[in-house]
Amino acid sequence: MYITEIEFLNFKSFGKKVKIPFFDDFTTISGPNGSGKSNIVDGILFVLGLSSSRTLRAEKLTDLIYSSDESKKPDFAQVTIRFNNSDHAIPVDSDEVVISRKIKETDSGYYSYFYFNGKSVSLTDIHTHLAKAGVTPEGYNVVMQGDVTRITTMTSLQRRKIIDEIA
Amino acid sequence: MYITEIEFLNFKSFGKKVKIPFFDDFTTISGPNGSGKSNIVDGILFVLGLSSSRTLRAEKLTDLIYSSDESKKPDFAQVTIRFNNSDHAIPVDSDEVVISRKIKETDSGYYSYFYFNGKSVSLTDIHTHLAKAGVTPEGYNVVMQGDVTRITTMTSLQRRKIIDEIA
Amino acid sequence: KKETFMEAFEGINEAFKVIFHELSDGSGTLILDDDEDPFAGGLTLKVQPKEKTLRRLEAMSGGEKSLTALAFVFAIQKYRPAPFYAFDEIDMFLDGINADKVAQRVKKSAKNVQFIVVSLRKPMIEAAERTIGVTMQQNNITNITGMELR
Amino acid sequence: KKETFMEAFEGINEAFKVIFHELSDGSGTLILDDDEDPFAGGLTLKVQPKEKTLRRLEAMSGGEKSLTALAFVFAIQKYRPAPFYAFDEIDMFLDGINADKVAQRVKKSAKNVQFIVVSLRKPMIEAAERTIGVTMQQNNITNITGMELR
Ligand SMILES: Nc1ncnc2c1ncn2[C@@H]1O[C@H](COP(=O)(O)OP(=O)(O)OP(=O)(O)O)[C@@H](O)[C@H]1O
Ligand SMILES: Nc1ncnc2c1ncn2[C@@H]1O[C@H](COP(=O)(O)OP(=O)(O)OP(=O)(O)O)[C@@H](O)[C@H]1O
Ligand SMILES: [Mg+2]
Ligand SMILES: [Mg+2]
Repeated sequence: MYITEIEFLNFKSFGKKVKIPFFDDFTTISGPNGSGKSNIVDGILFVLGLSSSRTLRAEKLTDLIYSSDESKKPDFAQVTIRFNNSDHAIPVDSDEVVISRKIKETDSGYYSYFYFNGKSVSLTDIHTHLAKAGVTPEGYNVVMQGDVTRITTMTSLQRRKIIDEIA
Repeated sequence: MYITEIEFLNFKSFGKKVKIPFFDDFTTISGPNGSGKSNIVDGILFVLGLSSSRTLRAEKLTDLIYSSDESKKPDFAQVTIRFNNSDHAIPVDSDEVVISRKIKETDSGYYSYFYFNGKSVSLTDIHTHLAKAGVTPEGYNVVMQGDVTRITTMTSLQRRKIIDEIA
Repeated sequence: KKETFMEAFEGINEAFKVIFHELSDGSGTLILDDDEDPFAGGLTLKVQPKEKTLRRLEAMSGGEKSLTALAFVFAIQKYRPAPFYAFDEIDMFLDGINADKVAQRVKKSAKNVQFIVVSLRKPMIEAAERTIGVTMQQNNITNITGMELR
Repeated sequence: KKETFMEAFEGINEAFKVIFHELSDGSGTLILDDDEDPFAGGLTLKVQPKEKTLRRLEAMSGGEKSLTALAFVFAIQKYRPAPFYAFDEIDMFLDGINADKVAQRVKKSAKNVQFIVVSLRKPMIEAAERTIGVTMQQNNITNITGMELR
């Protein structure tokens, strides 16, 4: 199982629809400071429900919707990730798994929708599917900018707690 | 006023006497991880009394004395810094100012001695001399490894306190 | 509860010893404050880079600390393998030699599993199969500038 | 007490505006939570990198944050000049262009005052007059390998 494509729409600095192809080996992402590299990693954590808004550098989920002084802020943001599942690491029939997440801002708050192969599902459903393939929020398969420093400065108790969650 | 030489003896990883010449313009220090670059900056903070043992990555001052598995640990560490003072930024007669600090470990604890142009003085004397030349513990003229990250992650109250100390 | 913890701890510790030695030529191990009741204490990383004296993590250099933390993360990943990995500037504190050691380890692991690595450093970019370029356009919009193949 | 604080705050703020603009082409300013009684609140860095929307420091990228923090440090140094400066890897998070901007600023300031800068990055090493090489020998001993002149 591996990621074949990620599509961003109005997520953080992705003010226009962007599709990024990925392959089954080693890819680097590079570019100037502030160009949007970490926003791609944030997008992966967002769509797979692996993190809270705080770890995505936002005070509330609607801060993740693209905004700029020049244009009216859209009322939704969406990230879609496609996996090649031909090894059936996620034990479903299809050879491709498409997971999508959309947040929509309303006058009174916001809604957050998850989709798994086109069907609307809950965050717990997404976690259950992903855990079967070995992707869990505490598995450290996604290492954010600054995580390495955080590990060296955390207390020995906090470090032990990392193993608690894995066990 | 500028630094013309720093001499290290048994300070951190300076297990043998090392004298480093400096000049009145822009010098970089480079080398592999763990080779002793930050120990030079720690030496400047140590000899001028600008920091506590915690900021020098030591639990207690005697941790600053060179130690290794292969040889007996010395019982003292010393750093000496020479300044060209021909502009009399430190208002004393001599054109050269030599500040030295020695810590000596004894059975019951340790002693810390400061010397200013050969005379034994107190930490407060050192601070008074240096403050006249614009060198103070809170002036940020020495920026340690990680200080930049600390400023971005500290609370807005801690940031204001930086200005309190400068004022 | 203690059983499952100890099983995970032992597995990760085994992997940590191997990986720390591979990255730094030295020896390292994870130590529990309290073996009898792990939940009563914390976990310390005790390492000894090549030909150096054993030191606490706090007394080590910036680069040595980050190499140790990386070995810990890689050890967790070895114990709990995942189908893909995404790293964001993990090589930031490393000198050229250490950055290259980490890049080569990723390159080796990428034969069997997908790695997506954000990096500004040459050793990592040169070890990868391809690089996706990213820039910021007018109006605060991120644009993909293309892909460079090795 | 409030007078001396406000005098320092205004001086540092003036310098911060100029320096942030020089380093990033954008505009930045220091803001007190409570103008009337500064000691009741904190200090926030409000910045807007070139052509971007104003954002809180937390929402910015790693490199943008560190450039902002550097401008704050340089502003403090401008308000309280010292006879020498020692920096330890201040350019670690910066991309090539920003690392060079900071290196050029140091080079310009070094015409009148001494700078000693620990760095692994090329822009800084190439802007300096000389580089002191450092290595670790057997037995945990640091050795100076020599000096390379530009
Ligand atoms: N909701 C949003 N709308 C528009 N832009 C946003 C939004 N949230 C964050 N940004 C912008 O995204 C940029 C940060 O991008 P990111 O953190 O991905 O940079 P980066 O490429 O990782 O840089 P670095 O190399 O410094 O780590 C910031 O400049 C910020 O202004
Ligand atoms: N008392 C001591 N005796 C001997 N060696 C010591 C002592 N204290 C610290 N060290 C050694 O000094 C080394 C750290 O040096 P330093 O922090 O200066 O490295 P650095 O060159 O700044 O590396 P980096 O590029 O990773 O920041 C450590 O490896 C540590 O073992
Ligand atoms: Mg980033
Ligand atoms: Mg260092």
